[in-house]
Amino acid sequence: KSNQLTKDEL
Amino acid sequence: MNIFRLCGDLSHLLAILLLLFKIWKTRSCAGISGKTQLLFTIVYTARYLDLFTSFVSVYNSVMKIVFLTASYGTLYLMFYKFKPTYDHNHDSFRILYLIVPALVLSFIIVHVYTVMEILWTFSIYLEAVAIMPQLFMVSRTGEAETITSHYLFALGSYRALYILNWIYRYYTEDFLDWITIMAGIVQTILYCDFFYLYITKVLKGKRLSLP
Repeated sequence: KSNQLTKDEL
Repeated sequence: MNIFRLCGDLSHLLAILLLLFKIWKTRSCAGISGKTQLLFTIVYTARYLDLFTSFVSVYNSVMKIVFLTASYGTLYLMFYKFKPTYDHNHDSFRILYLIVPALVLSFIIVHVYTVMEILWTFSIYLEAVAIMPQLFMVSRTGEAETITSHYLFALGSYRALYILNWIYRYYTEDFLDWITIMAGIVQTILYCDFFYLYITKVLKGKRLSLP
């Protein structure tokens, strides 16, 4: 799964 | 955004502002590890380079800018304005022992081999251990001022709340990122001793001092 979702975290 | 993530962010923000407030109010950075603050500044700088490449939300960008500004401001206060109050004799942890392994690991365990991704991963690994010079300093001096204890508690709670956020996101978005989760768990574990002392001493109105 892509980790791009994490990039909306700080 | 969920409640755990929001509380985590607010806790993180509170920690950073508490530290600035403490230094400004007491005109002193005694008991604060400049090395930990330097590491956090490296962490934010490496991670938030994406301010220039991707936009998530106004909230996201504003928080990143606040974290960056506050961390550089803290360094300015510690190493320039209130430099004589900086207790560097007790701040003797060797930070290369943290930076080098974090950098090496970010080349080994990383999602994608790009400069931005490696820097982001490095920042995650380095953040996990960045508090060690501060905890080392507290153990060397055997005590921490109450406001410093509040700072450490808020800072530790932030990643613990993020763990709840990741569990929540796993169930609601089927989303899992082992790099942040493992690093976040390590980060939270490092605070466990401190959490125990905080709850048993500081919350009962006592000063945090080690036996």
